[in-house]
Amino acid sequence: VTEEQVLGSLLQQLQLSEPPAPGQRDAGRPVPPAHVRAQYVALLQRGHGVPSRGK
Amino acid sequence: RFSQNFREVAGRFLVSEASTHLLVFGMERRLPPNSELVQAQLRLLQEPVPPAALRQHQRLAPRSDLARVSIEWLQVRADGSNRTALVDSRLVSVHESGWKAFDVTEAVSFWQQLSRPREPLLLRVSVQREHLGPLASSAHRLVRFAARGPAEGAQGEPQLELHTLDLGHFGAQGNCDPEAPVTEGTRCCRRETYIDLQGLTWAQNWVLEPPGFLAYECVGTCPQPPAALAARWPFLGPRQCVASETAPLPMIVSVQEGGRASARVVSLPDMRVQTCSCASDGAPVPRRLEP
Repeated sequence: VTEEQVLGSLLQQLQLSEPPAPGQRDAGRPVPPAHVRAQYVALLQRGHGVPSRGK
Repeated sequence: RFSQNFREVAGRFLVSEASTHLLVFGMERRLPPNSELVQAQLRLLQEPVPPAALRQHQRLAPRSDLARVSIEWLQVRADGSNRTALVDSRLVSVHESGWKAFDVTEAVSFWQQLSRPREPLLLRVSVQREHLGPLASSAHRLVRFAARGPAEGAQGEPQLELHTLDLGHFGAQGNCDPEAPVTEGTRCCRRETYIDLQGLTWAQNWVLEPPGFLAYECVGTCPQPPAALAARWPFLGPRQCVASETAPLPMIVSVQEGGRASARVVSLPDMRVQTCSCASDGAPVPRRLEP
């Protein structure tokens, strides 16, 4: 996995053609609310437990 | 014919109907521990059709002498329900006789995925019409496979050949030694690779979590099977060190919604290597058995 692959996969997930422009990103860094953090932690834990079949 | 890479299991008939046979193979301890199943072959001895029956068939259906032989893996669940999976199917001619080989690798792979204690391997052999319709022939009625047990001489009984590779010699070695540099002689292993998202310009103030992650990569080389063994499977390429299991990477990203930034969770598939394995290019990836 390279940095480019991470970027490509992220763009695909968000259905974007390019990353947000620097001005747009610098407008403000939102603080993730509790339910978003909980969802993130749950996915982290599930990812450790259930690996998927690779290539 | 027991050897390291060639194991043979004798089967016995449970049920024999005109067109369906159920074979049962006791499999426990047949597959060596820490070995990879390369191929499993079911060998059935097709008996010659008596000349008189063949002449009669040719008189009645001169243009069709084929029957379809299908092999299904059968699981009888604890609640009594059945599950089947078609693993091989091919046409055989009534004019042929002798050993016929069927690829039942997938059936053995399914059996390996069952929880212990595992039931014997059940294979259902069906001999069907080549096709349906008004012109369908009855050639399937003439195709017979030998079912002789040990008491009558073991020559014709169904055989299961298991071809395996010892992973101690031909497999990957887990995680790489962080102290040892990777050279041409390094056995396939999983090496730590850290992707630093905080240090990437495009990720700043966009990827909120994680700041970085261990992606891992598969490095090193894989020992190749002996030439004599490789010649049995000419369709398989050389064994290479590849990611055999991966895990997704969750992220919290900043997205613009209604003119303001908010946080959202996404999951990027196959971003982290869980295990590296030596695998041949062209080898089928075994299907996962659904619960």
